[in-house]
Amino acid sequence: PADEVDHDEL
Amino acid sequence: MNIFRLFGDLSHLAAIAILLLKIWKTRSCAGVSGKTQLLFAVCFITRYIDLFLHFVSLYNTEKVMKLIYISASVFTCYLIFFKFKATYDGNHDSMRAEFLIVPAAGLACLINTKFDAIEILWTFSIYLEAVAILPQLFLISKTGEAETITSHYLFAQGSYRALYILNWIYRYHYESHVDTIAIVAGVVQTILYCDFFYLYITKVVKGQKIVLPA
Repeated sequence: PADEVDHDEL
Repeated sequence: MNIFRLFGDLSHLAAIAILLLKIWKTRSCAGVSGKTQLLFAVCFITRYIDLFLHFVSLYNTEKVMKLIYISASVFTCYLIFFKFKATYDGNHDSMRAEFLIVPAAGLACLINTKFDAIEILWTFSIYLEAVAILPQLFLISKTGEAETITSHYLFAQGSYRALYILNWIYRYHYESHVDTIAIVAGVVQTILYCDFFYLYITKVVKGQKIVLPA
């Protein structure tokens, strides 16, 4: 879902 | 992806592998804190909860890494609490994990990027990971020593987040990317290892064993 905060690290 | 994050993740994988090998080869989890391993398993499950929620198309390495982390940490807990339970040093693994879990959960509800379930779970996992090594360090201070292989595990485990700090500096400088919560927690986490890093570099590297002043 677009509104989620994007944490792109493990 | 940058070199710091790549080596950070490799160091993390190495730590997990070293610990698994140590327990499997020596058929003993003496000197290993089961509580720390439980806390790490909780961190991975709460942080990678999306694997269970959305369909996981295993095409990319990140999904595979997440599954490796979760399955390896759960398997490590199985070895400690079931298979080699007789060798688990429960008396010295006596730090109250609740004193780490409750504050991390409370803080995650107070300080977070967005007040929604997935985000709070992620924040909880970040805060918990920062302090999850404390039962292990506590156990070593109680027993007064650490097996060399356990020291290597701790060095790899501590280096992973230290390398992530370099990754965050890199990303701030080149991508102006900042994830404040992860950075603050990562700095706290790495500071907790400083004492151990000093002992590791001055002793283990010279082939001596870490023996704390009793």
